[in-house]
Amino acid sequence: MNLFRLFGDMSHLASILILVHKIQTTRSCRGISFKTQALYVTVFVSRYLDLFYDWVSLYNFFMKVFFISSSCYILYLMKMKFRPTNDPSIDTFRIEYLLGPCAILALIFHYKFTVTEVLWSFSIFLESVAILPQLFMLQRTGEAETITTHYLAALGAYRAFYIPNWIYRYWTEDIVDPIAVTSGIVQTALYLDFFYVYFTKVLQGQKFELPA
Amino acid sequence: TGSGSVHDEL
Repeated sequence: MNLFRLFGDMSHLASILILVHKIQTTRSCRGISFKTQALYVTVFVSRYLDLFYDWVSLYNFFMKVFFISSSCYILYLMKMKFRPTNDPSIDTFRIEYLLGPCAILALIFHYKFTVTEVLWSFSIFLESVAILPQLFMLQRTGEAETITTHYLAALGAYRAFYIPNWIYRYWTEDIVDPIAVTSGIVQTALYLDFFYVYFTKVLQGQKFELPA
Repeated sequence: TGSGSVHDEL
């Protein structure tokens, strides 16, 4: 564990707490893509199967349990508790275009041809693009509540922090994980447009609005 | 350089 990874994980943790806080306080999941949230559940469940057979640390264990349970809780909030505030008609990204290619990539690129290792690869690839339905929705509506942009910024910062972590691990432990690094760079790159507007508008006190 | 997976990460 190094500081970059710790900051990344804390940022990830913060993003989920911000999202839950936004839904609870506004009593609405307006502006949040259910598809992206459902993809995150898929990501966490397929990656953290090792909870059952591999012990890393107490920290690692609790974080995994938290990510699986909180992402399921968010689906519950969106589909049950605040269902009327969820508008599927603007959440129109076709996720089969993400799931299919990620499954094929995982069958080609993995470290061992076992069910859990292929699912691990799949989860890494899927995570890198899971935000697309959310960004697509943002692009369509052209605006977002400020709290939603804080959620996205924290979520984007999470994988961005992992990049210096991998560089650090390359120097100190001499290991490189090409699957995680490539996907992580793609994942972070997808946020660049968003970050530009976030830094130039939201952090200057303006509303998040995309040019028409 | 060892190519290895980072299964200890989240």
